[in-house]
Parts: sequence; structure tokens; C-alpha cells
Amino acid sequence: AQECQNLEMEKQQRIERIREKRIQLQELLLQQIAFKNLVQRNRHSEQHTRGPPAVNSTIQLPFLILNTSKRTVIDCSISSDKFEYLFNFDNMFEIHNDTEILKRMGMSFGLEAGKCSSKDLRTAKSLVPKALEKYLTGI
Amino acid sequence: VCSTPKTALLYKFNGSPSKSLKEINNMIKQEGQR
Amino acid sequence: KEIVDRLRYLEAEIEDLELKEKELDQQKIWLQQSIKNVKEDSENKHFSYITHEDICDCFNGDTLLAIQAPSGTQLEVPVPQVGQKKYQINLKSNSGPIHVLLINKE
Repeated sequence: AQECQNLEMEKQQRIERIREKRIQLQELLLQQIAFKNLVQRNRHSEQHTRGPPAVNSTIQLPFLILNTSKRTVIDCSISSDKFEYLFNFDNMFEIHNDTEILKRMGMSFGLEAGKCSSKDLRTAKSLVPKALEKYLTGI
Repeated sequence: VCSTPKTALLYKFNGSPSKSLKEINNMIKQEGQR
Repeated sequence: KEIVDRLRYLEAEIEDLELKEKELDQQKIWLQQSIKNVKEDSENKHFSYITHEDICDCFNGDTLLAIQAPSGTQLEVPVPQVGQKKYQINLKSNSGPIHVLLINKE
């Protein structure tokens, strides 16, 4: 009976670990979808406009984006070699990585929010390995 | 066991998971609301 | 007898869960490598950018900073002191310059 109890506990721990690992895998899938979708979009856009956009109008991946209210006063100190920055803010801010920004742009077809049309789901599936498609349906 | 109180949150480019940024954002939000 | 049966059943379940967990671990490694290959492909690198408009559309009216830094750059956010409405970010790189861009639609 004691061994039963121990095994029950182990089973629950494994179930929880599997759940977390599945979420991590789904997150990686969204990352791949968003990136590939972005590349496709930019490729089509450049074909349409017959050239790349101006260099100073784009931001190359990877990056972080920091957003704060437009009323925030930001004080910035930079070392001469640009190896060190110090920012002081008088208001809250948020930091987002490039994957998060791509999701906000809709590059992952709304999959993270569970709002994805069947057409977009088919497109998303075409951007991931076939063996992992089932995890997209899971999302 | 008492651990040393955290004085700062860290994130490493190409090293930390996105969870670290979420922790930073939550901390700033909590402190701001307080 | 009931407990013995339950024990055997649990052992079988745990074996299945162990296999499932190993499968997930392998798939994660595989997918991480796949993402790395896709991002490092030279043609994909050429098209891996977003425009200022893309970002501004995501954050309505906010002041935005884009930060590009080498791998290993440390971003430190000290816990604000009680009662002080002051927030700090410290960026420190050991291998190359950090680039910060102010993006403001206005």
C-alpha cells in the first residue's frame, strides 16, 4: 500500500512535468511559425516592391522592445564604447523579446490565444515538422 | 533557510528564457501598483 | 489482491509516462536545433526584420526602445526601493557594442 502511494505521487509528478514540457514544446513551435511567417511576409513584400525597405526603417532580429508611457521621462547614460547603458525611468515599463513582438503582430496566426481559423491552422502546420503538427491542434 | 534578498532581476541575451522577462515585467508592475 | 493489481497498473502507467516524457525531451531538442538552423540560414537572415510601423502598431502611442545586443549581454533591473517611483535598467556587454534605438511614431 505504501508503494502504491509512492507510485501515485510519482505518477502525478510525471504528469505535471509532461504538461510543462508540452507547453515548452508548443512555445517553440509558435516561435518557429512566427519566424518563418515573418520571413515569408518580408520576402513577398520585397518581391512586390522590387527591393528591400530602407535600412533605417527596419530592426533586424534578434532584439528586445521596451515600451513605456509617452509621458515617461527617460534618463540614459552610455559608456563611450557602448558596452554599457544605464536607464532611469520615472514610470513603469515593460520588456518584450522578438518572439513576443511577432505574436503581437499576428505572425503566429493567433494560435497562442486559441483564435486561429482553419485556413491559418493549415498554413501554420505547413511551417512545422509533420511529426509535431499534433501539438498545434493541442494548442 | 533564509536566502539573501533579491536586489535585482537579471536577463541574459540569448541565454535566459522569456519567463525571465515576464518576471521582470511582473515585478515592475507590482512595485508600480504598490 | 486489489492493491497488487493497482500496483501493476500504476507501474505500467508510469512506464508509459516515462516514454512520453523521453519523446517530448527528444522533440524539444530536435525543434530547438531546427529553429537554430532556420534562424541561421543566410537567406532567412536577410528577411528577418520588422519595420518601425510593425512595432508602433503593437503599442499604441507608447514610447518604444529597441535594444540589440550581443549574446551574453546582461540586462539588470534593480528592485525599486519602497516609496520611490524610480525604475532602472542596466545593460552590460562583454563582447560588443549595444545598440538602442528610440522608436516614436510622432
